[in-house]
Amino acid sequence: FPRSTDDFVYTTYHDLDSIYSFIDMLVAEHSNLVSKIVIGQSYESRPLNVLKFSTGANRPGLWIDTGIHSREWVTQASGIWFAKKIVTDYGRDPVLTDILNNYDIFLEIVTNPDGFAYTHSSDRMWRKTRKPNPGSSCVGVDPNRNWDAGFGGPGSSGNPCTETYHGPSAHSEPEVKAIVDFVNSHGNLKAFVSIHSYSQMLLYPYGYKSTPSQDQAELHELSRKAISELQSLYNTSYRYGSIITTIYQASGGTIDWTYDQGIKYSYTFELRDTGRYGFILPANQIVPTAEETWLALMAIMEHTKNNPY
Amino acid sequence: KVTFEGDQVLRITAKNAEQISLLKELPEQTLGLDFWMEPVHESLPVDVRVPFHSLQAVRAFLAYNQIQYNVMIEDVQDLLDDEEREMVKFRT
Repeated sequence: FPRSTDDFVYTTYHDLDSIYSFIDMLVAEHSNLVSKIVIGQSYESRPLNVLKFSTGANRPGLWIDTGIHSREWVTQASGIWFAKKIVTDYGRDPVLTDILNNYDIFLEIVTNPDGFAYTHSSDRMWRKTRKPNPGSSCVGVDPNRNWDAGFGGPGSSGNPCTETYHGPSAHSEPEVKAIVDFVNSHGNLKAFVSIHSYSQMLLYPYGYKSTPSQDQAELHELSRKAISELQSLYNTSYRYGSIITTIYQASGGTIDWTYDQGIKYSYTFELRDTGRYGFILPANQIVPTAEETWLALMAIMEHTKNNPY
Repeated sequence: KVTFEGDQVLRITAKNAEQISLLKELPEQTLGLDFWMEPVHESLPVDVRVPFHSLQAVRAFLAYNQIQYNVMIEDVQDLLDDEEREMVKFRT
């Protein structure tokens, strides 16, 4: 296994153990900047690891998560790259340095570890969590339908055998509840970005209702800016807008809940594919995908820093 | 371990709302369909992984209803084998 995060191979996919080892290596190499917080345990008792990048105490925070849908492998792989990018650029890139001198960044790379382990061991196409559903032979809940925001409404399913099953109740999934508890206990997150793949979209609330969010104009303008930054690298084109107007109605979604908690800059990314590989994006596209996405993330984080609320 | 020999991913281009409705009525679980991008609106593509045993039925359905599609992934397992080989190569 690589002796340092410099030797780590960012251009291939990794299994859960390798990602957890990477996380521990990164913390050991940069203990003055990075720490690991375990915000809870998955259903199968795996740790829910969150990397905290911080240069001071009692700072407002920016949250990024990847891998909530386990088969979307380019997202966890991008999360690894983001982590290395942050420690590499702090002190070098003036914008990131200024962000980190005022805000903490929280990064959860494997948000659904049970599902991710299952994609490596048993079913590469697995999307949901792995908790059994009482009374059903079908396993798992869609962790992006399990939040207390329009929970159980149209755009999610009550059938445990479907990919968008919302679960028995809001926050029933430990992987979701752990983030809910973290957000509530931290109490000062100012941006929340949940990263999915694929279909190349940048989305903001709402998904469960057609009522525009009160910050719609600002969120839309920031999306436009972030997407043009993203496109500037490899000309990857994105759509952007609210979830319900850009794709479909989706109830119980992550960023609807975070927005309703007062985290104004709540976004979901749908990363590449450009229509050739879907969820099986070749590993040689991991780094280009992470690089272009990073430009959009920086635009969102910089805007958050420059527009305190 | 679930394998996907012969499974294909079709990229379907609906030309109107009626065709979107037809796609929504496909018996997903009976056919074992896995919508990677669900039928939502004609302005968005629909990507669906079709198990080998359902391919003929789905192709017949699309042809009968004159719904355009192309094969996005010829054989899902081939792509997954490539992905696995890549990981093993780096691991060794």
